[in-house]
Amino acid sequence: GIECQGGSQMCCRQEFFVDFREIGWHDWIIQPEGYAMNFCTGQCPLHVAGMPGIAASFHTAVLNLLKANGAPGTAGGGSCCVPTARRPLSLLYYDRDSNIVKTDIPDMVVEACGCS
Amino acid sequence: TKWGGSQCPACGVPGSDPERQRELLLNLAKQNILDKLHLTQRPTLIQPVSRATLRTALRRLHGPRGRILSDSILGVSGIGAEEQEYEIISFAETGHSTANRTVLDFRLSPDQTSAGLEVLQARLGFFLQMPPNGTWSMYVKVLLPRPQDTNLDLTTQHQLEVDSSGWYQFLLGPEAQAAYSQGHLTLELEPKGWGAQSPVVLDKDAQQPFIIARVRIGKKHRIHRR
Repeated sequence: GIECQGGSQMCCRQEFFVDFREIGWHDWIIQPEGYAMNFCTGQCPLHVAGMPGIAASFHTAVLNLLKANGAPGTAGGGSCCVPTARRPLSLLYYDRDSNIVKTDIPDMVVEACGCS
Repeated sequence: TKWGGSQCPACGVPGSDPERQRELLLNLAKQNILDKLHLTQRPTLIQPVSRATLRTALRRLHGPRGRILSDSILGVSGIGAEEQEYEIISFAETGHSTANRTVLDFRLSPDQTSAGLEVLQARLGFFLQMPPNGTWSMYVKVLLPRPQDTNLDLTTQHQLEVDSSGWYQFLLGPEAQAAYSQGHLTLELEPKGWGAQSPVVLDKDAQQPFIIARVRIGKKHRIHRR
């Protein structure tokens, strides 16, 4: 995946860190100190969709195969900048009775983006 | 998300200033986390636990298990990666304790993960301070509130052999499921043939008894896709 930097218009991963102290949540969330709410942004011209290194997902490969075979509905545009890799967010926090809860929330952190 | 024409939603947030975008993203992050934790609002803490207590409990959570005093564990089987599990540490509030009996009360917050909560395993951790060279019996009684009133019923009783100072862990049986459904559990620790002072340490700084439970949200309404 590509990291967003400068004035690039192409599909990339934009990092966005939410500091729990800044939003006043550090008193009930013990770990981690923040949430990397990265997101995908940018344009996906048709010629970019499916290029190696830009979209390595299984779904992209399938779509390209369909396009190559001229499957109906795959000819006109529709390529979109989407997450291609995600990981869970592990949280350790207090509930309202001061019990301590640990859980892994799946698919919360975007690790890479690509054109669908 | 709907997208009009050839523009897809990831092509940028149009027209808003950076400060407003940032505010929008922060609100989105907050809402996303609360939704995923099945919370309607952030918890307000009434009695925060001390750092030392927390540290001890966390060490017990994934560290060496020490002496485990029962084989009665709940059924645990293979868990799919897509199922969200929770590990919950609940610290004891002490009830009417005497030299021969220590009462531990636990508030288990059943509403935090909604109905259908499935307890995979729950274990009690407690610290004993004992003189060397000796073996004593200890009873662990599990009490649950009756459905029709607030009185407690004795559901099970276990006899343990203890012989030295340190942390002990006791695996709770199927009664843990009922306790988490009702939101409350009372345990009584009764050492036998003991002197004037109970060996159960209730120090709030580092040796406060606790329960560690591994739970997941029940399988109701789950749809399998092939």
